[in-house]
Amino acid sequence: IIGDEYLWPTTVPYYFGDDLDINAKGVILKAFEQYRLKTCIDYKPWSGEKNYISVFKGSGCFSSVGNRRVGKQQLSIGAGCDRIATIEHEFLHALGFWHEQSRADRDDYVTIMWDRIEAGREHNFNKYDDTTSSSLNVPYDYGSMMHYSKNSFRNGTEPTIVTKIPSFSDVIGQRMEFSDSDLLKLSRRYNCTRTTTFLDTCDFELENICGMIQGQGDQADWERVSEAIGGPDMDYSNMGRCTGTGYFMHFSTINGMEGDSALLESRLLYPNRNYQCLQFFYYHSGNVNDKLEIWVREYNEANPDGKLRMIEVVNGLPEPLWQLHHLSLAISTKFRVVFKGTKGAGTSTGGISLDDVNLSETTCPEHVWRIKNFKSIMENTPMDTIIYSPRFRSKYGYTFQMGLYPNGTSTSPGELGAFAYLVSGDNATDDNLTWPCPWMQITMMLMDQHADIRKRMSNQRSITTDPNQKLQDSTMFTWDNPRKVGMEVEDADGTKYFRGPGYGTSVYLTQARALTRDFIKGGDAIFLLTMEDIAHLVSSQPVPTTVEPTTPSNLCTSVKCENNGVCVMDNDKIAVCRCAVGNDWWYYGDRCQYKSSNNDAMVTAVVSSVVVFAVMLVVTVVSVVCLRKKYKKKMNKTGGVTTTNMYA
Amino acid sequence: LPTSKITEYDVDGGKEDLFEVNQAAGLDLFEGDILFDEKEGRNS
Repeated sequence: IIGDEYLWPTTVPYYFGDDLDINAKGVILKAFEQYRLKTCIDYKPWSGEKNYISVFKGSGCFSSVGNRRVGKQQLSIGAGCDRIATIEHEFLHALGFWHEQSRADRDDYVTIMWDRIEAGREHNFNKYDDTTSSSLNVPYDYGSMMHYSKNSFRNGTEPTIVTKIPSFSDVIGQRMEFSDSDLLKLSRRYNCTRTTTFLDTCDFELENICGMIQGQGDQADWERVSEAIGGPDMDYSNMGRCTGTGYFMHFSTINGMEGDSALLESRLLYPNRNYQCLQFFYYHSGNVNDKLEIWVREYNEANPDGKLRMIEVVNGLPEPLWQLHHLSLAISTKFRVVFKGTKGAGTSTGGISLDDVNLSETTCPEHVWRIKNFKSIMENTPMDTIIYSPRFRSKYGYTFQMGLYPNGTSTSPGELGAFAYLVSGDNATDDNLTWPCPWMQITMMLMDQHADIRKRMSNQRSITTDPNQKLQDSTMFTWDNPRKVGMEVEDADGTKYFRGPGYGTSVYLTQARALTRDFIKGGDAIFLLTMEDIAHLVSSQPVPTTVEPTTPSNLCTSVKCENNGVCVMDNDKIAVCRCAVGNDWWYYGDRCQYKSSNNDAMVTAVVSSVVVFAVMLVVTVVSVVCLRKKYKKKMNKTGGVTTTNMYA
Repeated sequence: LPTSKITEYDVDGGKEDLFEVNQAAGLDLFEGDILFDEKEGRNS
């Protein structure tokens, strides 16, 4: 929407209404984290600012467009709206974005099929001219999360939006994550120069290896290669898709002595949050005794040259595949991440490789469920057939599991269905837990395996265990001990355990979308699973004791007066520009954008006088001529005699 | 056994998009999910 008055400050105050579902609160916080990771927009609890976004549970999902400067601006996250993409969509409205297909140039890219729209819903397909809405010089984006889907508001079975390029017909309407263009537009609108929580990414495609350096005091080096003896024979970022590209870092352990090590250090990084997540893919083709260790080099006054601290030894047997690894860090000073490879005892035919490193100030996912040959599983699993992840034990002690319908259900064919279950774990542990399980949010994320974390459009859904919720037509609690409310099941290896009721969705993601982007890489899909305690969201958000008064200057912050004009408040209600004036010149217009001068005025006066004089002259002459003709005619009709002076 | 069948609850009821959620809720908002600013007499 055009107009700086619609902008929010880059840190947006929010208030969670008490009526919001606890799961919704948790998902909104996750959406905020995506904004922080990928844009310069941050959110903070309302602390008395005049304008803030009040999130409440209305009957649906809706928002206004832009900052309306009304104080409490409402944004509804009702039942069924507690999905991260829906929340990001509504907040994009609040930040000043219309729907993508209402752009001024939309008719160049899509055709609206007016006769297929449900009667009375035609107003949903408005478009705005380029004086109301700006595309911010970003091309039309079929992949925007602000675009309708092809079947929105249809009256029958035919699509209401037909893309001019047919291959985009199933692309429009994605509700996974921000597209690259969504992020570009947001960055341009808010003049972003950096994001809030992103620190570093590297796919090693460029020779500068993202500013990483070979450490000192080691006996070997990491090499940037596109294939390595003993494997891998291709990198992870490109997976052999682009000839001439596809590099990764490799530490060979074929030669050298036992104990030889190589350090690869990141550039200097400056943390803000005191917690970080390091994520990378590694390939171990060396000896079982070869080691990959993660260290950090921290800088402070006492250690101006940095002090090394070991964080973790990456345990993992040699395996012919790129493995995903996460590592939580807690660093509060300037630092570097150090990858240390060490040759162990015994002979090696390969080494250790690294690719697609990402470091952000976010929390790490806890559990990884990797499904090999996922496309084949989608195609060959019968409909209504579920596959289960291994059981994962969360840090809180609860054991849970994900179930996936790879080929959909009869109610939602062509869609992946995803459900979460509490399952029994170790007897002694389960007995010491609180039942029904209180306010644990389980998130199931299908990872978009793009090398850069900022460009990933992962698909995720969360459900939360409400300890008061009862099973339908039962007095038993849904999230009670699975030994009590669940069913005994048996794993393929013969292990028996109890599985409680499942909560999730049969429309997690369409199979067609699962085949796009990097959801499947090297044939494999990766689900990232987490369980988080969100009990702290049950209590009300504190209301600030003082609310910022209406200050006249507030409105002026959104009005830009050009040419040295000054913004003043008119009756303390409207911000208006007072324009600069000189001896014989002055600016005018609502933003002082036009200039005029005495010379201009004199020229205008002279020109207008001449024009007026000329017009009057013409009128006079015409009148005289007409009158003469009229009287001449009259005289002739009445038979009058015209006398003439014959001597003249 | 405590139960013979595992119950699964579909939290979406098959609704894929926020616009379907709004339609099911009986909402007829401007462009499906945009609030109308009556005070200013124009669409927000």
